[in-house]
Amino acid sequence: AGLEPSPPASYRRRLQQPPLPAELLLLLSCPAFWAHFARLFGDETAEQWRFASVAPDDEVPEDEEEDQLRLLGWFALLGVRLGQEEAEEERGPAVAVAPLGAVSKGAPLLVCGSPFGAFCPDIFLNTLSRGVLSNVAGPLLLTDARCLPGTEGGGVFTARPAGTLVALVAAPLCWKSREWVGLTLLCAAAPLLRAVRAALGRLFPSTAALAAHLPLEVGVPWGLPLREPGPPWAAAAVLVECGSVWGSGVAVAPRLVVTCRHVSPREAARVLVHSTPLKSVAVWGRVVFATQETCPYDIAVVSLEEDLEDVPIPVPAEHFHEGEAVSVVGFGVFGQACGPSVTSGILSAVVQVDGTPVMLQTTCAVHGGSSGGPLFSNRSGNLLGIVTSNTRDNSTGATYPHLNFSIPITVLQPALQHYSQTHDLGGLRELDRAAEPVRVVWRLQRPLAEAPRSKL
Amino acid sequence: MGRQWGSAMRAAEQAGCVVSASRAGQPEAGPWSCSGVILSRSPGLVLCHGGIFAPFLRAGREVLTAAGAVFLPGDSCSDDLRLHVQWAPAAAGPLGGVERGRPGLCTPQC
Repeated sequence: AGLEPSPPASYRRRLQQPPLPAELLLLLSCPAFWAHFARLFGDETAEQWRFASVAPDDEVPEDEEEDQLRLLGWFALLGVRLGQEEAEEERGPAVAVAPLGAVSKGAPLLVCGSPFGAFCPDIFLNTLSRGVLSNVAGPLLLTDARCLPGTEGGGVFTARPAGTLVALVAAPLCWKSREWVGLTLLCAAAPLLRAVRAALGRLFPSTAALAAHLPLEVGVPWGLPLREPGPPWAAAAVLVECGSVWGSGVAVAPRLVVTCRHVSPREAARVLVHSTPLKSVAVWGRVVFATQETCPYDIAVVSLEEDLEDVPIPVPAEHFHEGEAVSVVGFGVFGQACGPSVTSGILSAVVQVDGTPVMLQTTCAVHGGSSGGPLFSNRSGNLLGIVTSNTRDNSTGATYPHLNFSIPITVLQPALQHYSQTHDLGGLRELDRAAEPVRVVWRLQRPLAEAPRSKL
Repeated sequence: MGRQWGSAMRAAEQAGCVVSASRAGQPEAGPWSCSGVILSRSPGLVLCHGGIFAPFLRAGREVLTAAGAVFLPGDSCSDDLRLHVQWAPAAAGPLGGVERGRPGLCTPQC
């Protein structure tokens, strides 16, 4: 007995109402967003930045580019004319708003936007993307959740309390010096809604009453000191300045910082180490060891003239689990202008030579300036490695921030521990004698399965 | 997505919408569109990105960078601005929507 003929197939991906007419009540911007934007993006490097839907090599007239910058921080409040049916039906949960500073760096975020806007709402309406809060500069926020053109204005929510609105998308795509940065620019929702309330009160009396229908702020009461940015282990990341070069580093003992050789290449060079800016402590140090140029491990060790106060010393990991959730903490993108950025991903590969991990790869977004920064396990908070590089395709010039390489901490830990206890550099000098298979791996070549046999 | 995300996802999708702007009498112009957040459903209030209104500003885009410009009233845009908002209904149901061309988008095989 045949089944009843099924109704015509209809995909149920994106259900939607027919378009509802709306009117523009006001356009608004958040002055503090602009102030931080100018501080972070507006100095002499401004021409390096592109926040556009067009790729950086597409020619965009200069005035149009300025327009795009002008528009970045502007948002709009619309009144939607609901019919009786929609008004009755549409009683979904009201949105709640997270106060500025209530969400800490590294916290998971969910972005809900419609790629390409109204072009294909039945396919793309309210598409989700997930990431973490990567950096905070007042109401200017950054997330590594990947967003596409058309998601501008989309909501950014926390996991707990469920669906609390944190921000709106200001620019989904960012390029710096023609490198895709893989970060999305956000404007915090709380100051925006405060601006809406203030504007409604000053516009026409009829709109003032609308302010009563705006969502309220929940969570950390306004005015409490900004929470310590980021997960506890993120504070182990330090900024390392060596002359005109700067990069990231990680404190592995109160007076010992590890960074990359290409950040501070010369032994005995003096370097300045900054802990997270909230503490704004800077301590002088000296490079006591840097691997040879020919060594595959791009490492330098700095001994400080005094202890780094309040900087947590991370626990070094002993094992690596491919696929585990990880985070990179580094001063890439913004450098000294604000604290380190946190980007999330997974441990995508552990490359071994003779059963020993010699290279870690992750999917976190890693940019110039993050070299020397720490790679952490999200589950244990343990230090997994030291970030050294991301990937560039020399044939196209394209840079891939989401494919990057770290030195496993298990390669360094015994020598660091030995130096900490004895101030003997012997263990560190061994790194310069890394075996050929390790060199082959770090030259991104295929490790020879076995030496080619002579036919004689 | 872990359990922690279930209710966050529902709340995010319930609050999401898409906004399109067009010119009355000139259907070929635009449309300009972006995403938005439903702040209230009765009365209907939506917060979206302001970039799509630039082509409609009576005083031109320069008004956006005028010193101290923090907000502009709704009548800063020309009268031919037409706005529409679309969102997913709270309840599931058969798909609505009219089959439309997909300008400029394609799905190249990797």
